[in-house]
Amino acid sequence: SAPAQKGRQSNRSKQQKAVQEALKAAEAGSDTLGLSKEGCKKHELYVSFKELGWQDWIIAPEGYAAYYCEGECAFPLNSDMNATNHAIVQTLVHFINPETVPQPCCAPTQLNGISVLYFDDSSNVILKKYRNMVVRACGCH
Amino acid sequence: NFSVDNEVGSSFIHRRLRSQERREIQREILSILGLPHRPRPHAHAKHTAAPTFMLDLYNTVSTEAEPRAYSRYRAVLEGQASAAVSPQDSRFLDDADTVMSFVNLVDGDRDLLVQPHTQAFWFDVSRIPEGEAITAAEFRIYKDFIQERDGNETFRVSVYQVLQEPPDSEAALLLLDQRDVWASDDGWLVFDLTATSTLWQLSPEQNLGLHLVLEDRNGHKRNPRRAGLLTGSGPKDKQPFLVVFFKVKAVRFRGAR
Repeated sequence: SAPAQKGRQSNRSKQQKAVQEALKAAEAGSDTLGLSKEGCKKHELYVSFKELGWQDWIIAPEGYAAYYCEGECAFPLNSDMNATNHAIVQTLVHFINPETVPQPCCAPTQLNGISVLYFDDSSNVILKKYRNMVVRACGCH
Repeated sequence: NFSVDNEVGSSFIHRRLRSQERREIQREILSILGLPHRPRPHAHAKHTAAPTFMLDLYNTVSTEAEPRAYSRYRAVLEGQASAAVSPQDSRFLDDADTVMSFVNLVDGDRDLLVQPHTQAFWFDVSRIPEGEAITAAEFRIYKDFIQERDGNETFRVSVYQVLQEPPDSEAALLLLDQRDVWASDDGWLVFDLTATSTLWQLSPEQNLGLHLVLEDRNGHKRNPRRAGLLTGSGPKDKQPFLVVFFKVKAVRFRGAR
């Protein structure tokens, strides 16, 4: 909310000071508690149609590298976490008020498609393009 | 649990699934693929021409990230007559979200015994995916080289849509497409069926099938086998089929589960 003109400067400096203190506390806390949790990253997940025993009806592919996103979107958000500006703000506010504001989520930011070739019950053959099936990049949202 | 190295040098955790987990994962993936249950095709279907053609389309559409499919089907299909993908098919493919091949449901050469100069075909296009519009459709039939005929002999191959089939009179037909072929020609003949397939999709009751008619240079009707057309009997990898290209009409929302 916009504060009254009078006292705006002193309010702003107070807020900045509070944020800086929160950041210092967060950094100190994560150091002392050894909280070096892995950041948001793309992980390997291979879906094997072959191992599901589906090769009687799926002609191609034999499987595909689907990947998934996992990791903590915790302060400080490193650049390789591919965070949105809002996620950076939300991480900070989470530290100030962890009870009400959750951490940002680690989720796919770019998805690729795959094509699947399969038989139906009538032995017709279907080639279908699935647009968002493979995780290309993960990030904090 | 154990780790497996894959071809690109990274490794991943590999674990054999329990049967309950396996069933749940199968159900989830089928749901994502939009299938109500696991399809159960006929075992003999994989040796026919349509899967070969469709695998060629698949390999055309596959990107760098998607290696070419050398599945066990490739080994089965290797050496069979490929219904080669033309530049026009590649254009249709770029625009399509789904491509589907349909098997001919008229039993072999049965009709040729009744009407020796006409071959009937029927494709069940009622199985077209919901919410998808047809952008192109092709009827494909193989023509073999005829050694015993004069190589310069020509034939006219005509494909008709059956409009009406009264029990006691001749069928009312609409000419869809024609090709002139030499006796020495060898390969797939492709007929445009886009408008007819769209009509059949909108009004399935009007799907009375197709008639193929062969005429010699004098305009006399002949048995299609005379020109080497493989209408029903013959090698499975040269069986006729219908291929239809679709594009999604609107954004589909997946139902909550």
